[in-house]
Amino acid sequence: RHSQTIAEIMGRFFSDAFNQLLVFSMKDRLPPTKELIQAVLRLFKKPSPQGEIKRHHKMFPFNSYASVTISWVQIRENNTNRTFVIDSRRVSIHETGWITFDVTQAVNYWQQQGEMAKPLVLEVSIHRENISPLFSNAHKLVYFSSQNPADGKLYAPQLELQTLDMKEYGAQGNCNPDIPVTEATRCCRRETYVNLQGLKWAENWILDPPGFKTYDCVGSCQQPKKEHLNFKWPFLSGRQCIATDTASLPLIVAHKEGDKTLTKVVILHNMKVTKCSCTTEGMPVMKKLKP
Amino acid sequence: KIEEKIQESLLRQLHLTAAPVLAKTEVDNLVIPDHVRTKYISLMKHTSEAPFSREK
Repeated sequence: RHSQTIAEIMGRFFSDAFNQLLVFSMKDRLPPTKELIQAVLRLFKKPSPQGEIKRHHKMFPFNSYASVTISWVQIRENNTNRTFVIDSRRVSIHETGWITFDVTQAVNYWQQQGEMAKPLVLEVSIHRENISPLFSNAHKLVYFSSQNPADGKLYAPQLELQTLDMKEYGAQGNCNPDIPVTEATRCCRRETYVNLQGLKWAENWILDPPGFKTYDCVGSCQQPKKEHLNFKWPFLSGRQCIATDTASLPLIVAHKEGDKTLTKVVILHNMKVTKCSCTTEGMPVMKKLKP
Repeated sequence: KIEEKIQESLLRQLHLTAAPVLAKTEVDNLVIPDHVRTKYISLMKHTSEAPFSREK
């Protein structure tokens, strides 16, 4: 509002969203030996009262949907909260039963914090499908079961974690140099040496290093059963043994400037493989938690 | 494959279309200045695994 160049735009509060916080204890749920594949939040939508549905239908005959948004709540050290929208879907006031949300990104964010003792906090927000005063109040007729004994324990919110045991499905670290790599070899990193001095095109151009140690990823990965996943992500392929960590390669090269021959440092990013993992291609790209 | 990747990456960074052909005599007499060497060593330290190196 203090900017001289930008006109001030006043806002009005339209949202009268109904928010609920869900807290899941995650202690020992995801040990380092387990890899998260998918996390699903299940909420049980209670039937909306028939009388209210009829009244709503008379007033808004064409609009019976509300929007339900799931956010991950990060509780920071200074006791302030930050929310990240994770998944959202339309919910009809007529439907009853379990409604699922893909909260894999939320669990991934929680893991990135590195504090396994902290619970996973999700916020359920039920709001108008469209922000406009003309739209219906369907969001006021959507209720989810809670842990309240009156709702019955069977219908309490559930978090389902699909994991893979890394002992079976992960990479094995370094390859055994004494055993030749075959199709049956479990994904591993194989040490290799790139001899830059032996390359004709690099002669008298790359001055240092003469070569370097790196790895390549070889072997195969055990495949999980895709039908167990609740959300069918498109383009999902099998797990492949690929490089998941790389390092840069600095070089000293000779270059010509007019008649002079000079030297220069060049850094080639992601050139050296340092870690191989079994990774599923086509998985949603997990975002990095920003400070 | 990695050799091809290095060549492509080098050419792109140096805005060249082909690897330069430098005579051995030009390079033999070349002295790597201290600031170039220092920068190179510091970058090497930052990479997780230092390459095998030797004096040239």
